[in-house]
Amino acid sequence: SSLFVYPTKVIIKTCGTTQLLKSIRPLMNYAQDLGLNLCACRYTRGSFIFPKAQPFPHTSFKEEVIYLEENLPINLCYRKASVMPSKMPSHSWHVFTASDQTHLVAQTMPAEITFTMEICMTELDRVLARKFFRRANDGKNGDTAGKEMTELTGIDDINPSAIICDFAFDPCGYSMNGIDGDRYSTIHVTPEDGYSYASFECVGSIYDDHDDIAKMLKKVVQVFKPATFSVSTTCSSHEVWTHVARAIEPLGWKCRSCVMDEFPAAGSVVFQTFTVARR
Amino acid sequence: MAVSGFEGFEKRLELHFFGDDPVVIDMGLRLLDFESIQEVLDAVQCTVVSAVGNQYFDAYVLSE
Repeated sequence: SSLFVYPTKVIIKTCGTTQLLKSIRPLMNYAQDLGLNLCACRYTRGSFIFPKAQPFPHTSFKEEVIYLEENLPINLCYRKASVMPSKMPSHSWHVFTASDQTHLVAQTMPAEITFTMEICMTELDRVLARKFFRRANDGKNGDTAGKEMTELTGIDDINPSAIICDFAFDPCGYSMNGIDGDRYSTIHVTPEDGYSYASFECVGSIYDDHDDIAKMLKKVVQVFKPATFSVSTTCSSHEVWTHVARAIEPLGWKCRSCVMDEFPAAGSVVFQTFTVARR
Repeated sequence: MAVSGFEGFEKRLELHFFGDDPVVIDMGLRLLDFESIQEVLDAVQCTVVSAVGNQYFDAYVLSE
């Protein structure tokens, strides 16, 4: 799990049975103490592998939306919730956004147009997933074991200019945050066979070299070689998503579905799913 | 699919704030002390296991 704190923005991403939405109230209260008020909220997630294990308010997307509606201030009146489907019923993308008038207007003329890319990978290659298990009595702590995994798996090559903060859990699992100027990236891995999962997320600018975005995507999927994965791209005004399939399909995955929806202030969300082409 | 196991799929929340005080906006939420951040994370049921920051933002790796 990861937390990113910018002067006027917080991104928090948590897995397992964490109650993420319960962070909204305390974050709003602490921000208010600093003279900051909430102006926009975006909540996203994939489809849980074990939905029945999730506690309130994550028991269903409907419950999550009700919780958000009840806990966000009324000035965030431009709201939308949507479940974006795919050809695989177990892979849907859940999106909720809320914005106030000021943020809505600001997003129509941003200084720099950025995108957020969220990749969710399942059924990881077993040999590659094994690299995210700690060796018994390795004499390392979470930081040093994490550093070793970062290097051993090639994660350090995804963005060589990023400073990486990594951690290996015991007996398995891995998390890392990359920081590169004002941009973050993050990877989380659950390597256990039967429910293996890895995620990658990053932010970029539409003015970035498209070849660089393609190279990064290729490196990410080759670190894990998942049987199935989804890519969600959120961007206010550019078709960054068109480069995704073009980069990935030559590597042996096929785009099985692609859906798009518009959200106030957040812009377009494009949800694409891929599976190994041989299947 | 396994009967039960660790849920890998994450939930992701992004919150944007605004304020009028330029002094606060410069550092803004980064002024929150570690105890306040941990209190937020207590509500989520996470703790910080590692952290790094630069001139733009702070990044925390969390348990779970």
